[in-house]
Amino acid sequence: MAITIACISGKGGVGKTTTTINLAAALAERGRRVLAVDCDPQSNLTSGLGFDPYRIPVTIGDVFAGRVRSAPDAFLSTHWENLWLLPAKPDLSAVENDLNSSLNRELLLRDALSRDGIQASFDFILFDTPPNFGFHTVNVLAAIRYVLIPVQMSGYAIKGLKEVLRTVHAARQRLNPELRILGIVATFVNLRTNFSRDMLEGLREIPNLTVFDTIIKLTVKLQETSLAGIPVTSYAASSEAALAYRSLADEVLAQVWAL
Amino acid sequence: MAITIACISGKGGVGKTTTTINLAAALAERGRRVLAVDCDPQSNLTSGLGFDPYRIPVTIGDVFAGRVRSAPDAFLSTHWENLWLLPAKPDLSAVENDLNSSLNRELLLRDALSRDGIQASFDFILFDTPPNFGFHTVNVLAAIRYVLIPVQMSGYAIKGLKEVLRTVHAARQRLNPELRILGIVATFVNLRTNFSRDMLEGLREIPNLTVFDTIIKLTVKLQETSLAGIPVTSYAASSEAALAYRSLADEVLAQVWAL
Ligand SMILES: Nc1ncnc2c1ncn2[C@@H]1O[C@H](COP(=O)(O)OP(=O)(O)OP(=O)(O)O)[C@@H](O)[C@H]1O
Ligand SMILES: Nc1ncnc2c1ncn2[C@@H]1O[C@H](COP(=O)(O)OP(=O)(O)OP(=O)(O)O)[C@@H](O)[C@H]1O
Ligand SMILES: [Mg+2]
Ligand SMILES: [Mg+2]
Repeated sequence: MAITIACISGKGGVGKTTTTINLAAALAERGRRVLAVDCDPQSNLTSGLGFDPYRIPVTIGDVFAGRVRSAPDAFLSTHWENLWLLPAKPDLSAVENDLNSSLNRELLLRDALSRDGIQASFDFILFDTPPNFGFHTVNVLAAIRYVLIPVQMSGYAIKGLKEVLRTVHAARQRLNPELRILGIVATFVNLRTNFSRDMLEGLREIPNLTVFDTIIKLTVKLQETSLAGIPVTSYAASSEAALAYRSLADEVLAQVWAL
Repeated sequence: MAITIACISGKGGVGKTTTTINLAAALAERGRRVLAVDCDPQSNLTSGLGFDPYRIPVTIGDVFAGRVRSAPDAFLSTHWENLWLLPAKPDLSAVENDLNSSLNRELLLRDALSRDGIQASFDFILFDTPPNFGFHTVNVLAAIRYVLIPVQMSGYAIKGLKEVLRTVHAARQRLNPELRILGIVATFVNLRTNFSRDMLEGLREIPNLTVFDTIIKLTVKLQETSLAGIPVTSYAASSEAALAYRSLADEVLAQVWAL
């Protein structure tokens, strides 16, 4: 059984896509077979791994809509060893309206990924989600075991944590009793400011919530990668950002075996 | 008739809320009577102006659902002169599903704001939207004349520009022939990096698209205000960020009279 993890946050721009890409790449570097799944109509995971979403014939939208018989028909091998992608394109936003029946809409992704030997072919399946708790995110919450919550050093991101926790709790009750929160990853951290230091301290004081030791600092390297379409572990292999995502991968590996 | 402007972007975390709050505050400082409308279930505009969304009895959700007869029943006066708020709370995300009829769903907000003398009571009505092109954003596009597009120095934000322009074009064809793009505001700019300088240059080369001269630089002051719930024009009145939003207000004033 593959270990399934998704980056979830109602707040926009907190580093969900950046964390999904770089954690996937760091795990793949360590020899794990990884499938990255783009569930956001913005398709930033797809372009962040070097593909043009507008030029891909078969995507996750086709899997949701039942236009392909099996999800692996949409899998793309990436430029990086051990790393595959189930891509998206902007038409993914229309999928929900096009579904004929409303039966089990929330389980479409879980069911598609439980067939065709997919779980056996990968060690990890990582999901990127849009900045809301709509159809795509709910499908992801039904299909995964672990939630990773990137939290930007921002008042809105901290205030928004309540809604993320409430949504995960509701998904565990209604859809997926296995669902667990793996932890919070602090992103866009600038330790030269009191604001970041105070935020970090505040996060670490929240009871019953794991905050990873690894922090992702604010760095232009992680802006550049969004244009280059290359994970930072390749784009700037010895940078602080690459080291941080490798150390996050190590913490995640330790955590999933411990839980 | 009030001048109606919305910050729109499919990409998350680009500065939609921060721009709505600070532009509203800068216009109010210049003696314009301003209504800020929160159309995002995250309710960051509401908390960014000092209110706790969970403790407000009547919000825009009640206006959409027809639970209040007139929108002004939900208006709140803020701490700042000439600045009012139509607040939101997280239950706004459920509004679309609760609507009885699907007739004219997209015109609910436009119609609610065209009654009760609202247009005559304000010089400007500014709208904050969620990071998607769903029900709330479509309602806003039908209710406004001008679109402001904050663009973060990010590969994903630039790539996402295509979808914003496509959405605005579709809204003009289908819903609102008056709709115009006021311009692009560059946000999170760090002029010490090649990345920001190259991005800015790239933005300015796009044909037929106004890019405001004013740029909003990356600054911890605009992180702090998200927690403080105070516009930067008050929180740090002589800061570079406050001056930038005042100069943006001047450019917007010049632009709306010119068009
Ligand atoms: N630590 C960092 N330092 C600087 N820039 C970063 C960092 N992490 C991510 N970025 C950049 O900030 C932007 C936002 O990050 P990203 O797109 O990963 O967030 P997201 O949560 O996926 O956004 P959305 O809500 O739109 O899906 C991107 O352009 C990315 O390149
Ligand atoms: N120029 C800036 N420099 C530093 N931080 C900023 C700047 N502008 C905004 N911020 C902070 O970055 C975060 C993202 O900005 P904001 O919430 O305004 O974006 P948004 O587009 O409204 O996000 P969402 O898509 O979630 O609605 C906020 O915490 C805000 O305080
Ligand atoms: Mg993303
Ligand atoms: Mg916002």
